[in-house]
Formats: sequence, structure tokens, C-alpha cells
Amino acid sequence: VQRGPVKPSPGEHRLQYAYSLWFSRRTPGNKTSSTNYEQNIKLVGSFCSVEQFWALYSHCVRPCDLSGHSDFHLFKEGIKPMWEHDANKGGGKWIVRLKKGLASRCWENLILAMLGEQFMVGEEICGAVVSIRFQEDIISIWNKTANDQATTNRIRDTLRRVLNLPPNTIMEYKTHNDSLKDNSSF
Amino acid sequence: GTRIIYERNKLMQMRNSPLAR
Repeated sequence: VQRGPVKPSPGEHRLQYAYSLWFSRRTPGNKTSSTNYEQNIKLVGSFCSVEQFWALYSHCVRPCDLSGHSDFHLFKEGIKPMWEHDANKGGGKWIVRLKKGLASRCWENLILAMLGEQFMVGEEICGAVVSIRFQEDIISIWNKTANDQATTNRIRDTLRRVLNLPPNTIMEYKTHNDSLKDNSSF
Repeated sequence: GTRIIYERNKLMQMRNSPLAR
């Protein structure tokens, strides 16, 4: 597992950005707080090429096979998957709630679009999260500037296209500032 | 500079490259 700055090996296909994959799981009975959240989140590895991504991804459990309250977070290297991080604090996320059984396919479609720069919003994308919960699963994509509506609309339209979900699928946008206030998204 | 863009199919093809193992 590569930690710290990553480099592509000869012959590999470089990505526009380097990314880090994180994993977190809520331990039963543990009260949620920002401190607990930060302690629970573990770096799995970092990559900067297509080949390095597949090598890491192939070793990870698919989201649908996870149990309990677990999350994968795939963020640009240097951005911590926390609302309070400088790159995130003025931002927000699009949220899509999924019926059980769809998370693995949707997560793969989402992250391939992100790694392949399909969102076409410059530096705006921060990362993506898949959250495994009891009744439903949730995927989200985080961007830097919550009040830039042209950008958030563009992200929503690309997300809808790459996830290939029914047209009536509900997509919600939530600013991290609101999440911090209501503490709802742990 | 130019952005490095990959379509989904291209990324899927590279999944089977020997370099990705």
C-alpha cells in the first residue's frame, strides 16, 4: 500500500489527479462526534495512475458486501474527507439514496467518472463517498463551492448520466455547513 | 494544460492490463 505522495510507474496511464481511498466503520454503541469520526477513518491507500487504481480497487471489498455502518471515501490526495477541511468547508454534496443491492455498481460508475474527469467542472470535485446503512445505501459526490449553481447543476447532470438511474430518482444537494449545523450525516 | 480524460470503457479495458495487477 502506497502512503504519501505517489508516482506513476513506467508505462502506467497517469490520472489528472492523485487520489486517496479511506474507509470508516462506526462501532456499535459509539457516540458520533467529529473527533470520533476522524479517529475512525483509515487511509487505505493512494494512487495516481489507472493501473494503481485497479490494483487497489481489486483488493477492496465491494460496497454491497460490507455489513453494518461502513463508508468508502475516495478523495483527491491532500483533501481529508471531512466537512471542516479547507477544500470542503465552503462546499456541499449531491446525495443519491439507493435501494439495497445497487451500491457496488453505482459506486464503480461514479468513481470511474470522477477519475476519468467526466464531470468537466475544473478543480471543483473534492471526492466521493459510498455509505452502507441498514435500510438503504447512499452515494455522494462532494464539491468545493456550494453556492456555484452552474457547477452544482453540471455535477448533478453528469451524476445522473453516469449512474444510469431511473429519471425519477431523487437527488438532494446539501451544503457541508448545513451538515455541520444539524450533525445529520455521520 | 490539457486535462487527462478517460471514458468508462477505456478504464475498464485497462483493468485487465498486466500493469494493473
